[in-house]
Amino acid sequence: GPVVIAVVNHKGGCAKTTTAVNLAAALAVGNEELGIDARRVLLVDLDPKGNVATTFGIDKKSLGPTMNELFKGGVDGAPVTLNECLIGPDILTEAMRESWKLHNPKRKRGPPKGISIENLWLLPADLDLSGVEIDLATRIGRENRLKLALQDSLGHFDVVIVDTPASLGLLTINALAAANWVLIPIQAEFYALEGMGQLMNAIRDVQKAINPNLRLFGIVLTMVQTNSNLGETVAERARKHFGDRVFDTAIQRSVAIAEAPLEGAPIVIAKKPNKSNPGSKAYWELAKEADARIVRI
Amino acid sequence: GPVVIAVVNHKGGCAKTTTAVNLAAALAVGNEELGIDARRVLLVDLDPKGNVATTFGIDKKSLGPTMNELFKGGVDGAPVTLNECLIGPDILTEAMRESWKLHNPKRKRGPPKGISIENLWLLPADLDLSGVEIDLATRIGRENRLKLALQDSLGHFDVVIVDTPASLGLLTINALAAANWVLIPIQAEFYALEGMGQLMNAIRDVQKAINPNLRLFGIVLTMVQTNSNLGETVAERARKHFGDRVFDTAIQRSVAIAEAPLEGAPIVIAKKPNKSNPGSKAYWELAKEADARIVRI
Ligand SMILES: Nc1ncnc2c1ncn2[C@@H]1O[C@H](COP(=O)(O)OP(=O)(O)OP(=O)(O)O)[C@@H](O)[C@H]1O
Ligand SMILES: Nc1ncnc2c1ncn2[C@@H]1O[C@H](COP(=O)(O)OP(=O)(O)OP(=O)(O)O)[C@@H](O)[C@H]1O
Ligand SMILES: [Mg+2]
Ligand SMILES: [Mg+2]
Repeated sequence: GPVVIAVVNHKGGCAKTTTAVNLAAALAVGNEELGIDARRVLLVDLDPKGNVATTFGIDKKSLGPTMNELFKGGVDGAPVTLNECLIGPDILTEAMRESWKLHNPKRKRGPPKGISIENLWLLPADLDLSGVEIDLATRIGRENRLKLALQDSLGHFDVVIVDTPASLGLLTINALAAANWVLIPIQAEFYALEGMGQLMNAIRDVQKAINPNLRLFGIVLTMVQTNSNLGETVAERARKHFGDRVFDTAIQRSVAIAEAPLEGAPIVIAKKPNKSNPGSKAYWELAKEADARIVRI
Repeated sequence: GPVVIAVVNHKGGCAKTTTAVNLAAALAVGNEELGIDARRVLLVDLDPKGNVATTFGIDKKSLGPTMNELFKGGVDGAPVTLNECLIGPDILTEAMRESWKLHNPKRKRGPPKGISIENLWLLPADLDLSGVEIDLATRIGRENRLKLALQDSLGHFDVVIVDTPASLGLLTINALAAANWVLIPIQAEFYALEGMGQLMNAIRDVQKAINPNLRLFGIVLTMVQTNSNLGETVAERARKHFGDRVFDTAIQRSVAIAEAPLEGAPIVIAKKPNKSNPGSKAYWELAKEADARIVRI
């Protein structure tokens, strides 16, 4: 089956979405120069905020059925297939290019040719997923809804990446139950120190009680600031906890990464990975390391 | 009754905890120069990450009963009183000073006299609150547990400030049900734009269905970066949505704010509000504006 990676950290704003989106996009399009194969990638949004679709310029009001319907589907609501919910690479490309135009009204030439994507499918989320999560507590197979929703389609993809909310509630548990790998982005800041221990306990509980096949795909240090003492402290603690699971690539804080969605696209698509685009370069280098780990699975 | 302020935003890492803690500390100790009265403040942590206690250097393993027990208390578990859970100003002061020593082992003189607090009581949270939230979905009065837990003690405090997780689940709903005011910290970044609409819809639902007395205390722009286009865009959108509810004080991004917990204390306690400590100055100025709004209630 495919590699199913849950991107998890209950600490808010540590670049889960930014990492899930950029990793998925990079692994989907591949890069000959960097030796990254193109793959069929399914990007799943399990966060009621629905930030994944927004990163690609998708207007959520225009969505058909989403993760919400899929979660209830067939058990608590009308059955809906994964295919009905999927947004494919052509629609993602169109949305990115439209979003670029929206944010760059003065530029007559239109978006660069590079603002496009292939091999990537998105399963979007919307805000009622919050209500779905609350109701889910009482439902049959409440931890397995994502696994159930994905099982017939897994064969069509090489990699599945799941973005999760900043919480250890039922949505995140569903991601950990459906995944075989966990990727943990850690922001190099104060609360990350105790957060690591909390998160590992939660993952161990899932391994014991629900999913013994769940393994650590890797830890990536994100939003690293060069002038901060905390960065080094957190990096050391991460390497002490997780050893070689910590990726060599750390993502530095960069305004370009935060502003990439204004280009209508994640940074690995919006900017070429070269010396003048260190943000894109960093996420492409992370993708390279991730690709190497996937190949060894 | 007291002013009960829920600090809410389902976007992660937008400085909810940093704002809740610094506002609570500043309003508790007061400031003669700035004309801020000292008040009796209860700071409630409703986030399973329990970052509030950590900011004061409190070791969570040493905690007695916490918000977890209080939430279940008497309905789903052994009754526990608010007083049994409270951590008072003397213990907070001791913890801050010990934490300062821990993070500054080479400094022989010990912590500055200013690292201390009065008039502030903390109701801490711990990670099992995640499990409590999941179980709560099926329980009687599930949205009112916080209100119930606080009702006999409200008379002892002038201000109650509630920190919430990055989610619109039952914990946050409890905060919105128990509060009469909502304070929304908004980070000046891309996803904040759609987040504002989502959050206001959720607040309106609570006003209609649970708590018609809930009002908007204010919006504060946080983690503002001067070299980013997004900052201005987000600030404009906030003022368009929320008008004069947006505080004049915006909190700039500052390494000192992120590192203050390494001094064992929130920045308004760790640093004097002057020109060389713009981070402390900003949060004290926010406290001044908040104090003025409280006085007019
Ligand atoms: N390396 C970086 N440099 C600068 N900004 C960044 C970087 N990585 C992410 N950001 C920005 O920081 C903010 C938080 O990132 P993101 O939303 O991806 O985190 P998250 O963990 O998914 O948050 P949440 O917990 O709310 O889901 C976003 O505005 C994002 O654009
Ligand atoms: N003005 C600022 N400048 C720099 N760093 C800041 C600032 N405000 C907060 N931080 C840091 O940013 C990180 C996120 O802040 P904080 O944890 O308070 O956000 P939050 O909204 O409570 O997050 P969560 O959604 O996880 O509860 C923390 O490490 C904090 O110390
Ligand atoms: Mg996210
Ligand atoms: Mg917080």
